[in-house]
Amino acid sequence: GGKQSIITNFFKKA
Amino acid sequence: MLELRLVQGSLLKKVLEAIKELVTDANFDCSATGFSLQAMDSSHVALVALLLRSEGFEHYRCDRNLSMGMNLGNVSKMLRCAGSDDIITIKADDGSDTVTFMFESPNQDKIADFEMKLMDIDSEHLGIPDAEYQAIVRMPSGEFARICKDLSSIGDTVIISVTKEGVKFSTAGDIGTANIVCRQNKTVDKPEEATVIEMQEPVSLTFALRYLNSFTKATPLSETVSISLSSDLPVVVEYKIADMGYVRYYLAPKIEE
Repeated sequence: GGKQSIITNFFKKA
Repeated sequence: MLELRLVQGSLLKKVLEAIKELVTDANFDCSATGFSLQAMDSSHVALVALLLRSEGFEHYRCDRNLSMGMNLGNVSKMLRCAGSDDIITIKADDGSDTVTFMFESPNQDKIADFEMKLMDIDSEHLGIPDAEYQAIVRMPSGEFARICKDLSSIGDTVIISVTKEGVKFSTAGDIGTANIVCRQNKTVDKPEEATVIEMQEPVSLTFALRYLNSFTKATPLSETVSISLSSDLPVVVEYKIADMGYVRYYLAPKIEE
C-alpha cells in the first residue's frame, strides 16, 4: 500500500 | 466571558462523536467568527477542522478570543448526558480553568449543568492553503460510509480513482480484491441522493481505510459528503453542518516507495 506520508509535510505551521 | 447557546444541542453531540475517535485532546477556539477546532490525530497523518459559525447559535457571546483545551472523550461523556432534544449552552469565565455545559429540556422543566476541567494542550496549528482540486466528488454520506466499511473487510488501503465516468474505490487483500464504481448520477429525485463529479483531470490516490472509516463517524451530521482530490495533496473529506459550518478531514496520501 506504499509509504504513509504525514499531514505536516503538506501544510505549514501557522 | 463566553456563552454559546445552541438550540439544536444534538448537533454538538454528533460533532463530538464525529471527532473523538480520531483526536484525543484538542483546543476549542472561540472567536467572533465562531466555535472552531483544528487537531491532528496522534500519528500526524490526518487533521480535523471543525467550524460552527457564530450566526448558527441562538445566543453567541465571546468577549475575547479563547482557547479551551479539552479531552474529547470527557466532553463526549458530558454531552451524552444531554437529551437529544435538549438545548445546550457552553459557558466559561475569563481565566477560568473549567467549562460548563448546561442542558435544558425543550419545555424547560429540567435544567442540568456539568462542569468540566480544562487542560493545557500544546498543539501545532497548521496553515491550510487554498488549493485547486483536480476532482471533487459529492455523494450520499451513507453510501460513502458503506463503501469504506465494506472495503476495509477486504484490504487496508483504498485507491480512489476519478474519471469522467465515475469514481472507483479499489482495494486488495489476502483473500482477494474489490472494486466499487459509483457513476455520476444527477437525475435522482432528491439532490442529496445524487453522485456528482466535478473533474478537471483524472486523479488516482491511495489512502489508509482505517482513517476514512473514522471520518465516516460524521455521517449523522450530513446527508452528503464531498471528497476533494489532487495528486500529492491530502484528500479533503467534508461534511457540511446545515447553516452552521462543517467538519473537514484531511488525510495524507500513501506514496509508492
